[in-house]
Amino acid sequence: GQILSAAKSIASAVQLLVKSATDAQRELV
Amino acid sequence: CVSRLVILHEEAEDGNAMPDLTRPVGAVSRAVDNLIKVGYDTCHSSDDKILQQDMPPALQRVEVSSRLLEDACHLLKGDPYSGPARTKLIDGSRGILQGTSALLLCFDESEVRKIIRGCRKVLDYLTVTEVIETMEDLSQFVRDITPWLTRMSKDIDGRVGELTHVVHREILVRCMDAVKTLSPILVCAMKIFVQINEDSQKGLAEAAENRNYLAQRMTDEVNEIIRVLQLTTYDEDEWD
Repeated sequence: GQILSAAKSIASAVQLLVKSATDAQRELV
Repeated sequence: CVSRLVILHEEAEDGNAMPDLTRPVGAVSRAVDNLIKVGYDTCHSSDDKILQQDMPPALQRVEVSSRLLEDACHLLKGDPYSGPARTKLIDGSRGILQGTSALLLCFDESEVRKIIRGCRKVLDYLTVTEVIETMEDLSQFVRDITPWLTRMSKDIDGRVGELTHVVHREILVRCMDAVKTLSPILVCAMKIFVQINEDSQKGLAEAAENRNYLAQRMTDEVNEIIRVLQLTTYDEDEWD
């Protein structure tokens, strides 16, 4: 259970990272 | 996620700047640190040698990839147009996702091995049905096999709930239902054999044949459960 939950946190964090990069990039464009 | 980063990388080559990613990269690093801790704890507390061997490389991949992200973040702060930073950002994100996926696969395979150990215990008991000749031995046999059958049933129910592959799920449910139906019939057949044997009545060979047939049917169903538990739909090519 702990591994699955830790893996889900990573997936969310990476998703957030990509979203941050994409959103900010759009603003710059 | 990685595809979106690759697009960003291509856009950057057209002259766009990358934003400051300190906060989201920090969140990834914290999530990675937690996974590393939980992963090594799992490794140390498990008695599964294969898990202990396969999990550390996946954890190391996640750890190294996380450092790539931190490097990228540092480089982008100095130069929002940095090409190497973008490459590290993509490689780091890809490495973290692939490493995490490999880690989950290791863990899942270990869980499957645990379920299979229980199934094999049931198979072991089924092999002794032929040597049970007294009521006392039969009672002991039922007492011994029942907890393992219960455990197998519980484990398979849990696994069925986790599987996304419909066909595998259906086979497991069908086989487990068959085992549940066959087990009391097998015990009945064993009881008939024991009674005929103890009373020296006619029909001993037929009773033995019936008992062996039922034990074999149960063995086949448990073997099919083990086979299906080991099937995977994981496709490495998808990552490429």
